[in-house]
Amino acid sequence: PKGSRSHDEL
Amino acid sequence: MNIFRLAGDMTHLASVLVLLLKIHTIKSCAGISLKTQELFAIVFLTRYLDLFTNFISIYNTIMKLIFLGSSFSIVWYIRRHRVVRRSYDKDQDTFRHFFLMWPCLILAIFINEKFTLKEVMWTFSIYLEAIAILPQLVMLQRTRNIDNLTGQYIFLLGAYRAFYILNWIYRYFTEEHYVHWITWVAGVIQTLLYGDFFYYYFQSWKNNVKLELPA
Repeated sequence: PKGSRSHDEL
Repeated sequence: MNIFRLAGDMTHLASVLVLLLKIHTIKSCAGISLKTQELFAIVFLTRYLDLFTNFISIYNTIMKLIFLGSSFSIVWYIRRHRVVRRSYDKDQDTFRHFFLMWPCLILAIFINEKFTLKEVMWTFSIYLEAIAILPQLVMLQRTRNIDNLTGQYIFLLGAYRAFYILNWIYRYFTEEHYVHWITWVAGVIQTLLYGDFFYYYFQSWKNNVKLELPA
């Protein structure tokens, strides 16, 4: 889902 | 995950390891700004609030733990370690860094992607990271002496964000709906702040002379 990938960077 | 992102994370990891290595082996933090290290610890603290709630990948979690652990241990070394703290030059590290935090917090409250506590804290960490290097750069201008480990540390720190910019460009063109203006603008500003340091770093490297920043 979009939400969990919104901040996939460090 | 693309090669630019991986290169960025590895460069970032290298920068904190170079700093930890310097402080741990020669038991000295000469030329290192405690204030910048405190700001970085706050950046990771406010950015990784979802460490246990929002699982992205093993890699992501491990890297977050490394950055949190290394930034706090660097702050501990400079503040608490009985030998290292003697080499901390607090008269040269005078940047009023807590003044820097307020504009970042206020900006994060007004300009963010979603007005929730976690999102505002995350945005705050993005703005704060962009300017966290300022106390260190001011200290370098003052002390003028840059030992090569500190120079490498700052160079790697700047390079990591430069790789991230390439990563954002790559993702923009390969993933639809990948738009994060806030991160991009803050990331570019952050990289530009390293701009003049990069210039003098390359000059010294090219002419094979000791790195000197102009007064």
